[in-house]
Amino acid sequence: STIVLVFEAPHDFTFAVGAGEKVKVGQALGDL
Amino acid sequence: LADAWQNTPTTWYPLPIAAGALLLIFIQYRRKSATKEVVVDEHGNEVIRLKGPWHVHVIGALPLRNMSRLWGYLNSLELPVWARPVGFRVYATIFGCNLDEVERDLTEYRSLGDFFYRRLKDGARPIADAVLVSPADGRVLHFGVIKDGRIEQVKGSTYSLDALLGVARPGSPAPASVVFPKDELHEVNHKHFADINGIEYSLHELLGTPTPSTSGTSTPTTEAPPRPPAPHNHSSTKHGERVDASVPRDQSLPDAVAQDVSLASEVGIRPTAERRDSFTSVRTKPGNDTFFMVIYLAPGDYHRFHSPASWVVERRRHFVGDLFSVSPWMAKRLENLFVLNERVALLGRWRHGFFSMVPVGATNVGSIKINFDTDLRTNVGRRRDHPVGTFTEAVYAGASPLLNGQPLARGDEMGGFCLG
Repeated sequence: STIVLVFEAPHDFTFAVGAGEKVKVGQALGDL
Repeated sequence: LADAWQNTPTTWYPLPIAAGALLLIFIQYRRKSATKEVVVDEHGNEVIRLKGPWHVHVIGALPLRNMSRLWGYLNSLELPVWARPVGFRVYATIFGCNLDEVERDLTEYRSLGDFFYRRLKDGARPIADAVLVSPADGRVLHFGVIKDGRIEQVKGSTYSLDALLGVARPGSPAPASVVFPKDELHEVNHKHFADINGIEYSLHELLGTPTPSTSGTSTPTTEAPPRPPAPHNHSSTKHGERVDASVPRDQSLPDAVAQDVSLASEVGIRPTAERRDSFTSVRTKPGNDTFFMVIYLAPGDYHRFHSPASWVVERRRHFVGDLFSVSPWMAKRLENLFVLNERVALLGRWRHGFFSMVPVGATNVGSIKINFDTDLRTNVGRRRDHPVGTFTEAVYAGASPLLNGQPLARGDEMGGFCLG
């Protein structure tokens, strides 16, 4: 199963994870 | 034939260079036209077809939905109590589950399907203080900025954002309204924290009314840790945006509406200005980009999903599709994988604009549950009755008429994937 997130955010939004990285519920994915 | 096979001499001779060059040009032309070919219907919407190498077509010919349901049935069979700990430990060893964080004793899970949809102990998943957090345990497959309305599946292969989220077609039926029992609704709302537009509150504190004692179906299991309510401030947020405090507070309104007025005012959502009666496609505001992220849940992962942000879910679109595997192996080979598969697109908004979350089913996990939407039924019916791109839509305006949807806070449990 997969979850796709699509969202609008300001240009300066940055992802806090890398492709292939394992994540857990509640872990920061990105911030401003 | 035998004589010809054995006695015909093999004579090798060089092809003319020009013929070889023409062949290469032809192959290159075919490859380019295949990657750029976008078939559209009479309304200009892209027609999604199965495209990929031969083994993808072989898999596509299998009765995947029936296989998924059979898989679900087999895994719903009750296991003898003595076999449960051993069986689940073997499963955990093979698929890498951490049994230390499982909520219940292993003997209490009646079947593998029950264990698969397990809850975790309180506090097992702390919620980070960031605007966007992971909705699930899994692996980040891909992320980035959406350009020209297309999402990159893998390098060199894209799919349409409109196809993923759905496009309202002329003559399509109006969305159904999901009915929310008011008692349950109040329970859910009071348990939520709202930090839309940068203000963080316990709604219980915010609204100043006692929490009803009725039980709710959407009670979060992994809640954000209690936070002290922010100072009551109508005029500004930490991001410097102005909050419209002009929403009237009419004491004569019924309690539920008065609560919604209060909530809308406090979180800075202007209901009448921002409400969308229909959703067509994403239009990014100036100064913003539209981002995407794809998270893959492996068979051993915790399979409930949580809210990745504080947002309001306005509607859901259920696409009855195929149930291909969504493993990275398949994602590299099957174009439009996430558009072909059965999925539930939850559409709404957060403080920066549009927000959506799309759980996509797969062969082994064809069922998608949404806690606040008991009308939703996935992995039922026949695939052939639902052409690719069509969907059934429901709106959640009944959850909070003024917010026009179901409010969710970061980390709230939203639903999950079940076997079969």
